[in-house]
Amino acid sequence: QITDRFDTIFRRLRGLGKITDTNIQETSREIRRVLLEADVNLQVARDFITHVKVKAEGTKVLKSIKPGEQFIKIIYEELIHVLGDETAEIDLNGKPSVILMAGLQGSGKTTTCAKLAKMFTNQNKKVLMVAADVYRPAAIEQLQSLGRQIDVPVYDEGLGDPVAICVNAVAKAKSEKVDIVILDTAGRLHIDGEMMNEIQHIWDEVKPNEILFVADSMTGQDAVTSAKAFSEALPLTGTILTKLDGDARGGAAVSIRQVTGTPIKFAGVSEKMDGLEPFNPKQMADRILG
Amino acid sequence: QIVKEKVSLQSLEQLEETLLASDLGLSTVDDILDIVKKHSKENFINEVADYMQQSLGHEKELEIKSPSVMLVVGVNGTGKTTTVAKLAKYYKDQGKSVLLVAADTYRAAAIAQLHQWSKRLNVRMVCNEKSQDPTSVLFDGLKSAKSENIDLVIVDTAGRLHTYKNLMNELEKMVRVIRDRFPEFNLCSIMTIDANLGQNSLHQVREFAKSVHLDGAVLTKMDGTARGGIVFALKNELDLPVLFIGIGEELNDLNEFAADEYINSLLG
Ligand SMILES: Nc1nc2c(ncn2[C@@H]2O[C@H](COP(=O)(O)OP(=O)(O)OP(=O)(O)O)[C@@H](O)[C@H]2O)c(=O)[nH]1
Ligand SMILES: Nc1nc2c(ncn2[C@@H]2O[C@H](COP(=O)(O)OP(=O)(O)OP(=O)(O)O)[C@@H](O)[C@H]2O)c(=O)[nH]1
Ligand SMILES: [Mg+2]
Ligand SMILES: [Mg+2]
Repeated sequence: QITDRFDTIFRRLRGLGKITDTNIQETSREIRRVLLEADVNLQVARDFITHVKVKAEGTKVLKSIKPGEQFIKIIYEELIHVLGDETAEIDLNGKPSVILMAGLQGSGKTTTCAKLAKMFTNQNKKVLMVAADVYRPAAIEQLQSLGRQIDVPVYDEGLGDPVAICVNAVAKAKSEKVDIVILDTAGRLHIDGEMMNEIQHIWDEVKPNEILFVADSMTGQDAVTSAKAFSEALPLTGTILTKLDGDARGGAAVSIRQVTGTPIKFAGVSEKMDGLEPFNPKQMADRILG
Repeated sequence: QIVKEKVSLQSLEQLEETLLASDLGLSTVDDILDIVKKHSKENFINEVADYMQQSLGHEKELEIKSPSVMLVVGVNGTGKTTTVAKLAKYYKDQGKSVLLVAADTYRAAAIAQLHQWSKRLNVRMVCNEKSQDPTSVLFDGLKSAKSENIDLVIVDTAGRLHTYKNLMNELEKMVRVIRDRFPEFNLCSIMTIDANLGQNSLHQVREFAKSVHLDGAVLTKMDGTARGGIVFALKNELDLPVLFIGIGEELNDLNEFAADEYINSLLG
C-alpha cells in the first residue's frame, strides 16, 4: 500500500482532502518540503513538481475520490522514472575498455576503482588499475594496497605526470591484452581550473569508453553545481553514488541525474570490496520519499 | 546577491532561495523568514545577519591544557586525516609539543597517509602496522606522550557511518581508555563536517554525540562552492560550535572560524 510506505507525505496530503485548484499550491509546497528535507536541490524539486502537476492534471487524478493517494503514486512513479528506469551497463567494447573516474575530494573514487576491478575480475576479465593521483599523500599506496587485497595489478609511475601515467598505462594494457583499465584520479574542485584542465587532458589523450562521476550520496544542495561543472568539462557516461549504507535520504541522486542527464550506474553500499551494487531507482525513490 | 531593500514577497523568496541553496535546511530557513516577516522594516538583510550572528554566538576557542588529547572523528572522506595534520601545524606553531596517533587501523594506507604528513610537519607519530585494534594504538600513543611530556596528542580515527553500531562502540571504547587509563589527559573531541554534505550532517552529529562528547566541529572543503549552512542547526539544535574551517588540501589551509565573515559570505 503506497500510502503506508510514504507515511510522511500521505499524512500531510490527507489533511487536504480532495485536491482542488485552491489547495494544489499547498500540496505542492508539502511535496517540495519532503524533497528539500531529502536534500533534493531546490530548483530541481521545483521543476519536478511542475512536471508532476502537469502529469496529474493529464490523468484527471485531481478529480478522483482519493486524490492524495493517486497523487503520491504519480510522484513515486515519476521519481523512479527520473532516477532512471533502465539498468545501465558499462561499455566493455574497448580493447582495452578504459574507465576514467572523476569527482570531488573524498567522494570514494579510489575505493570504487577497486570495487569495480573486483567485480570485473569475478567476471573473469583481466583488469589493470592505474594510480594517477600524484597529489594526495599515499594515494598510490592506497590503490596498491587495495590491488593486493583483490589481486589486481596496479600501474604507477610514482609522482609523475597524471596524463602520461594514464597514456602509458593504456599502452601497456593494450600490449598485455588487458580487458579493462580503470584510471583512479585525484579528487578535485570543479572550480579549480588547473585540475579540471588536467582531467580534460587525460580524457583527450586516452579517449576512455566510460567516464564515471563518483559522488557522495549525502551531498546537499551544491550537488547541482559540482555535477553540472563536471558534466560540462567531460562527456560523463555515468554516475556512481557512494556511501548509501548511511541513512542520508540521498536527494542528490535526483539533482545529479537531472543536471548531468547521465544514468546512475552503481551504488556504493559499504567500504568493503564487494560493496558495489547496480543502482536501483525504485529503492532510491523509496529512500528519498522517506 | 541580495539587494538591501524593504521586505517584499519577491525579496523573501530570494532570501529563502539563497539560504536553502547554502544547506541551512528548511527549519532554520523558516525560523529566519519568520523573524523577517515579523519585523518587516527597511534593510532586513541586517536583521538576518544579526539573527545569524546571535545564533552562532561568539567565537569559541578550545582551551588546550597540557596534557591534552584531541580525538578527530567523522564520516568517511570528510577530511579527518588532512585536518589532523592541519591542527598539528596550528598548535605546533603556537609552541605546543604535538604527537600524532594513527588510530585508523582499518583503511588501506591510512597510516602511510598520516605518516607523510608527520614527516612534513616534523612531528612524531605513533602507529602499529600490524594492529587491528585502534584502542591499543591509542593506548601506546598516550603512554608515549606521557613519558615525553607531550602537550597535545592528536588522534586520527577511521571514517565511520553512525549506522554501524560496532563502529560507534569502537569510539566509545577509545573514550573509555582515555578516561580510565589516562585521566590526567584533558580530552576534547572534534568532528569533521564536509561542507558539501546536506541535512544528514545534523543527524551524523546527533548520533556521534551519543558515543563521544563533541567539543567542536571543523567545517571542511569550504574552498569549494558549498557553504555548509548546516552549522546553524548544529549550533542551535545540538550546541556544537564550529571552531575551524578547512579551505584547502595543504597544511596552512585551516582558518579559525569567524562567524561574521561566514555570515557575509552567505548573504553576499
Ligand atoms: N561506508 C562507505 N564508505 C565508503 C564507500 N565508498 C568509499 N567509502 C569510504 O570513503 C572514504 C573515502 O574513500 P576514497 O576512496 O579514499 O575517496 P576518494 O574519492 O578516492 O578520495 P580522494 O582521492 O581524496 O578524492 C574511505 O574511508 C572509504 O573507505 C561506501 O560506499 N560506503
Ligand atoms: N579542497 C579541500 N579538500 C580537502 C579539505 N580537507 C580535506 N580535503 C581532501 O579530502 C580528501 C579526503 O581527506 P582525508 O583527510 O583523507 O579524509 P578522511 O576523513 O581522513 O577520510 P577517511 O579516513 O577515509 O574517512 C583528500 O583528498 C583531502 O585532500 C579541504 O578543506 N578542502
Ligand atoms: Mg582517491
Ligand atoms: Mg583518514
